[in-house]
Amino acid sequence: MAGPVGVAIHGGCGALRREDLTGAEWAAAREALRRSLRAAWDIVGRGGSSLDAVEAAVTVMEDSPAFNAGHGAALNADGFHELDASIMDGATLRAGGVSCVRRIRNPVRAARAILDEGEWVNFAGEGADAWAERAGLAMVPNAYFTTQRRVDALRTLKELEAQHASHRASEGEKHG
Amino acid sequence: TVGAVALDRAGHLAAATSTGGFNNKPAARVSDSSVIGAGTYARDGVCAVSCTGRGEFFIRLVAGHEIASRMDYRGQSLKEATDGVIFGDMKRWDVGAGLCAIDANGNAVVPYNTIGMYRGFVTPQGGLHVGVHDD
Repeated sequence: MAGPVGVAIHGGCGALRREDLTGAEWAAAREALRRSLRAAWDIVGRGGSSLDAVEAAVTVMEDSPAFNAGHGAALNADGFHELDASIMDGATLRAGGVSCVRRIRNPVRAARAILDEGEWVNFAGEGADAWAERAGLAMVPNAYFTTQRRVDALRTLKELEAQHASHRASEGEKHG
Repeated sequence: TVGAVALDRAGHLAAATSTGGFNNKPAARVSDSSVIGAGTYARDGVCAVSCTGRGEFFIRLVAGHEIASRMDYRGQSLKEATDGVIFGDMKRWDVGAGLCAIDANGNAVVPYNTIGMYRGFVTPQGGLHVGVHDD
């Protein structure tokens, strides 16, 4: 007898107040959350694996500019993107992860490819990008991940720090 | 940061997390999102967890593995173990934090201690629920 199925997601916690985004931006974020949930639910609902489901759900959110992952990611202090991702299978404790990658369009897919390959768990930096490229994953220029909102956030924080040397960024300024 | 957890018909649990880090972070800084056992963890028969918030603290607590251990070894429920981390450990460090998690029976939780968290889950009846603030 098949057991219960379930899915849950998050798109990041933080200090965004209702007035910080427009109604259209909130609606777009909610729609992306629904697409993410549906992508996972369609898989487990028809008997597919939880591993495929979580990879699909995170991929949808990496592709949406609403969230701090993939397209829409935050910028580091040097003004470019470095992305981290991982995935884990509870049945076998197999796992895969990438850290500080710059050119992999969907970092969670690289993490899954590492899990499936089975020899390693985590790759970092340029080596991880090169591994993903050899594995045939979609590669993009770093600017693909940039959105105007993140450019503005970085500039605002740097201006604050320039004006007040002792300024320590709040959680909201860091995470949005 | 974004994450997902799932339970499939065969009873297998899985978790995944992905992040851009945070605004103005130092180059080469690694978050909990790519650290297995911290921001991402799954163990069949117990739970799957994906975390969001100040990664350094999830790494120090080995948060995902800690939640699974409090369930597996102390017999805590998913809600007790996840609330303990988000409203206990992380609150004590005064750190903004959230997570999504699911147990081996399909119970899902999405706790957070900030003013909001993008979140969603599917009810056992198949209803999709998404939220941001206290909705």
